[in-house]
Amino acid sequence: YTFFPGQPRWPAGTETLTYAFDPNENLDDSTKQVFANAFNQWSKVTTITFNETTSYNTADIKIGFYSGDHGDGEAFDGVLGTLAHAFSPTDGRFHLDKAEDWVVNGDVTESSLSNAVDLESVAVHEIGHLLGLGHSSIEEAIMYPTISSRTRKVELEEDDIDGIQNLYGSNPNFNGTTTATSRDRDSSFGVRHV
Amino acid sequence: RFFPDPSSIPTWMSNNAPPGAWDGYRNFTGCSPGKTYDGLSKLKNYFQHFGYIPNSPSSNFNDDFDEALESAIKTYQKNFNLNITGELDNTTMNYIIKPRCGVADIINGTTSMNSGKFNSSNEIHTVQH
Repeated sequence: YTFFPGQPRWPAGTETLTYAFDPNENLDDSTKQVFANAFNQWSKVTTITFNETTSYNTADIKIGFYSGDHGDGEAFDGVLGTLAHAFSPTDGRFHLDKAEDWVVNGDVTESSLSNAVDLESVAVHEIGHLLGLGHSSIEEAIMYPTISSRTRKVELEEDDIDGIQNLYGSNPNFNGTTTATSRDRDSSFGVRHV
Repeated sequence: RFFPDPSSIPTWMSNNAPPGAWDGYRNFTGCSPGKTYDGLSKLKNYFQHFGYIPNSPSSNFNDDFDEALESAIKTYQKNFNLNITGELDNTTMNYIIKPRCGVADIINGTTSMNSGKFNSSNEIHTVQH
């Protein structure tokens, strides 16, 4: 795992971060739930929880879908290419490329559309940036920079967990397991049993 | 566009998927250092955007396969666990055109991805007698 230069993080003592969607989007509940699920992946392993708020201007994390040049100097480039970007703490901006064909639910690997992108997979990655993680060279990690279309990757890997716990500490309820069925991570010795 | 699930994607759309933003980079597969290729400056912009070519105004890029590009490719290959050849081989190009996050891999010249880690080949090995 890596951090941004200077290792920026949310202030010590931060327990809850609020997030809001750009009010111009009018996202439906199922799409919003995808982001809630993505935030929960990180809450499970560390000390910070996330609450949605309708107050966009005061939210810690501001989520929006934009096309092309959207004013932050990081223009989106159309289908595929760059899918999304997020800023390091405590900026809170989380932008996704409106040009993508986002699949909200279901098995994206079964998609007949070669450009289909799994929304939750991208959201989990970008939340890592919002919390202070940079890119990882470990291909299985959520914080690996690339993700192919029609691919789903939402479970944090050991590298992601080590990184975020280095920044904020561990969720006291975290027992080393991020899913009940797919993995069993022994946190005592850093050895993962599958 | 949002699709509630894959089954909601119309067939006509599946059959007419637009090319990805970086698919054109495939044309650079096999390009070699020391030569000039039309449009190679776009690939330099790519590497600059993600932090692999530092301190260069993008408008100044030419189409030469120069040392800066070769060095960027080697650093990229190291970060992505590829064979470090400095060449735009097929495997490297397949990674370059993959969809990705817009956040740079190298920020202000620093990273702790593979390329920023201590190179074990520089270690001094000692043997205790």
